[in-house]
Amino acid sequence: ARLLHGSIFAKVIEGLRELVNEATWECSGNGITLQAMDSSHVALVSLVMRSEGFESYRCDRNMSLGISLVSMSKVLKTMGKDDSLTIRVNDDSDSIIIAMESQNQDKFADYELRLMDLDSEHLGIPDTDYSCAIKMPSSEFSRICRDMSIMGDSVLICTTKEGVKFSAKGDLGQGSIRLVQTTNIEKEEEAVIIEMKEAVALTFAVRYLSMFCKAAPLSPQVGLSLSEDTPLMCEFKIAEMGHVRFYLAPKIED
Amino acid sequence: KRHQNQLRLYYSSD
Repeated sequence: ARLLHGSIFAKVIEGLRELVNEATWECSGNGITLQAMDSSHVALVSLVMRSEGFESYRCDRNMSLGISLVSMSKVLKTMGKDDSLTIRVNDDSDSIIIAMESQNQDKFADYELRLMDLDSEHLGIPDTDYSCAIKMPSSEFSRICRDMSIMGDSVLICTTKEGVKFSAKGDLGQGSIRLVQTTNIEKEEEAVIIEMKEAVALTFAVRYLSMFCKAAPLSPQVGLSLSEDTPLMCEFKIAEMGHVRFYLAPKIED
Repeated sequence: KRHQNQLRLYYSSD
C-alpha cells in the first residue's frame, strides 16, 4: 500500500494509538480495516481505508496483521513531513515493512516491525438511524473537550433545534458551552450543522472524547451522532479514502 | 454515582 502523502497514515495512527495500543489490521483487496476496543471495553474504534484511496494498492490474499500502534507511531515519527510511505507484508513474513521516501527521492528509509499475535473480539455495529447528527469544526470539538475537562470527568451533551450544549460539573462548580447552528454557511469547514429528529441529552466520559480528538488533524470537521441509550458515534473522514469512527457507551445513573 | 457501560450491552460479538 503506497501513499504519496505518508502523513495521512501517521495522522491515522496518532488518532488511534492512545485509545488502543495494539490492534489487528484486516487487509483485503478492498483496502484496510481495523476494529478495536479500549482495554475497558467502553470505547471502540473502527477504521476504513479503501484501496482506491492509495496511490497504489495490492493484496493478493486476505491477511490479519497484529500491530503495535505504539511502535508504529514511533517509526512514523521518523518520517519527513512530505515523505511518501509504502507499507508491505511479504507472504509468510512475521513482520511489516514500512518504507519512506523523501519528495525529491534523495532519502530512503526502511523499517521492519514485528507482527503480534492478538486476541481480538469483533463487535457487529448495526447501521443506526440516530436522533441527532451534529457536524462542527474538529478544532472546536477538541477545544470543548479540553475546556469541559476543567470542570468535571463527565460531559452532558444536549441538543435542541437551536444548537448543542456541552456541560460539565464537579467539585469546582460547573460550566457549559453552547454552540448555535450556523445559519449562513460561507465556509463549510467552519459550520455547525445540526440535523435533529428528536432532542437528546446524554452523558459521556470526557477523557474518552478527548482521546477521540487525537484524530482531529485528519479532518476539518467532526460528526457526532447521538440517540438516547445508544453509544455516541464520533466520525472523522479521511479525505477520499474512508473514515475513523469512534463509539462510546454513555454514562448512566446507577 | 455514575456508571460507565460497556459496549457489549449495545452491540454483540460477530
